[in-house]
Amino acid sequence: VLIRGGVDEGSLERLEELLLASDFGVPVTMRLVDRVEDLSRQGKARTEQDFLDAVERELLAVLRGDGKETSLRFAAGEGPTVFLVVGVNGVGKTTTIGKLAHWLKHQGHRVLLAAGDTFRAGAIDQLRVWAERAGAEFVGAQPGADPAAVAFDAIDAARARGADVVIIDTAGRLHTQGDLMAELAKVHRVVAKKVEGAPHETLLVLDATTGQNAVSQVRIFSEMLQVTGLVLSKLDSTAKGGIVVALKEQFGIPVKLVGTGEGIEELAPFDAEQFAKEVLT
Amino acid sequence: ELSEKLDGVLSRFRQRGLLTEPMIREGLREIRRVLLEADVHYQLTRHFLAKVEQRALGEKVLKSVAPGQQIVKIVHDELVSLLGEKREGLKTAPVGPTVILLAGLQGSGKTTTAAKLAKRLAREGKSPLLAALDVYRPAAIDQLEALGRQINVPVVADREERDVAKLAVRALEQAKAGRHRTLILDTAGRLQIDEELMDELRRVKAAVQPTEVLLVVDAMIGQEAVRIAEGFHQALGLTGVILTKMDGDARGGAALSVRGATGVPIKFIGIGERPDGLDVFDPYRMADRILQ
Ligand SMILES: Nc1nc2c(ncn2[C@@H]2O[C@H](COP(=O)(O)OP(=O)(O)OP(=O)(O)O)[C@@H](O)[C@H]2O)c(=O)[nH]1
Ligand SMILES: Nc1nc2c(ncn2[C@@H]2O[C@H](COP(=O)(O)OP(=O)(O)OP(=O)(O)O)[C@@H](O)[C@H]2O)c(=O)[nH]1
Ligand SMILES: [Mg+2]
Ligand SMILES: [Mg+2]
Repeated sequence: VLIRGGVDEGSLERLEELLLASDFGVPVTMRLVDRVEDLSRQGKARTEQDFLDAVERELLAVLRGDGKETSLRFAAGEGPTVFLVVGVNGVGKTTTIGKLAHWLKHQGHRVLLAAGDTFRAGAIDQLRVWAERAGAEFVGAQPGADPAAVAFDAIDAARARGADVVIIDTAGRLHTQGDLMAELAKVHRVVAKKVEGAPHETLLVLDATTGQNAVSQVRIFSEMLQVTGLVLSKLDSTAKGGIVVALKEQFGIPVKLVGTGEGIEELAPFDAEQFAKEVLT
Repeated sequence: ELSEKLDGVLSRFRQRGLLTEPMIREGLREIRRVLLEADVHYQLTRHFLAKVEQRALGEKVLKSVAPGQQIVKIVHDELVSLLGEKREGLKTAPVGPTVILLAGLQGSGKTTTAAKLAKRLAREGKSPLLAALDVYRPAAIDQLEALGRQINVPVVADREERDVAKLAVRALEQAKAGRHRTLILDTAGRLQIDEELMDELRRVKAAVQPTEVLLVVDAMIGQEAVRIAEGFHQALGLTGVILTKMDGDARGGAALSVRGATGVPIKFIGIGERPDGLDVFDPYRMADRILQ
């Protein structure tokens, strides 16, 4: 931990350790430490607090888009609005959908949840519980059904029942599983053909405790689909999620939402200022 | 590949004889980067490399082997030795059913791993019983029951009971009554900083005295692996670790972090979503993967 005093021999090393410990990764850490070292040599950073402030400024420069990036995109025309939620196994997709449905309902939308995970044990039941909790409509098929067919039927059901937002849950899959990534691309295509401009958001959920593998996940998911937003889940853990800086630099995809717990209300829009501050504490 | 990259880095050292200190330091700087990018904890990396440096200093440069390759071999050997050279299986209780308690962060793969262990133990004639102790997650019990049906292993559950320690005690009674030789307890995911939930696990442990307390860890976890493993270890006294989702491309530096920080052996790796996706941990293959 950096002590907020003056600068000494170990200050840069301690800064480096703080950044590495927060999962910033090697390239970003090196760049930030070099930057601070320059400022220190120019006499522009005299205390360790100056170091932290300098880093915070750099982080904000990377993370802050134009602010409206964290807002979700809705259908311009007939709709329904379709959100596709994807990501590797266990990151919090299904739970995030429950939270998002609850939030959208409170904003006056009628939400329908589509149980696109037709593979994992208990997945359809799990989403059905979240639909009940969030007061959302629910469409699910039998385990083993074609996820693209579920998505297709869900959109029809939304139109029939007057739901203006459809959120499609998908099975967790490792980005290295080519056939499963192809399955996801098919769901995306079917949805795009069914509704003009859909999916209006393709949200890739990342677990905040993930290390450098997040880079590989974002790279491959965004190669197969047009990922429009990242969700950083489990930010209530002790992990800092520093990896998002490298992700923003390499891929430019905005973090739109953060998950901060297992409860239905524990979802918030991504706040770059708050994140930049807290990631260094 | 790493030893070639190192040879490139070290190509400016044209000395014969010993591996010189500047050569080693240059090589280890590159290795440090490799380990950090593989998610090995930064503190552990430092200690590990200090050890490697000690070993490397004074080693003669082998005429038949390029220095980069030699350094990599030393690093690889040290990794294997740190990861635990001998294979550690599951312990068996001297009397009564062997109780296995699974714990870990949310989404790490506990429920799926419970089924994998059950399938493996069933095949070994250890007549397992699965118990659903996750009373929080929606459809958690449905998930374990569905898996139990898939692998033909009975699951004990009670959708009305909220006291997890009570559930564990009843499961143990059921295991004894049904002559099951193993009881596998699946628990809810939790943060190691959640005092209330960590206390719940302590009470379960006190109630049924498990033979094995296994931490289930996602192979893609980053630097926080150390703090998480330490938290669970201090609360429960872990007897083993299972590293899941190793069928992906996560380098799995967490293996080194967890083993280095707690000394607890990694017993299995999860290599897929299906109940047969469980392998015995191999330190040689893990070292290869971390250093790739
Ligand atoms: N602490 C915490 N836990 C979370 C958060 N989001 C999800 N979880 C938990 O993470 C676990 C996995 O969540 P799921 O929603 O099932 O994850 P998933 O991505 O749908 O998983 P798969 O469908 O199996 O790939 C559950 O125990 C959730 O309660 C969060 O923001 N904080
Ligand atoms: N590819 C792969 N997926 C896995 C592996 N182990 C578990 N999974 C998947 O990871 C996701 C989470 O697994 P769960 O067993 O629900 O995780 P959990 O720890 O019980 O989750 P909580 O109870 O919510 O804490 C599921 O989609 C599993 O199929 C593995 O070794 N490889
Ligand atoms: Mg899910
Ligand atoms: Mg579970």
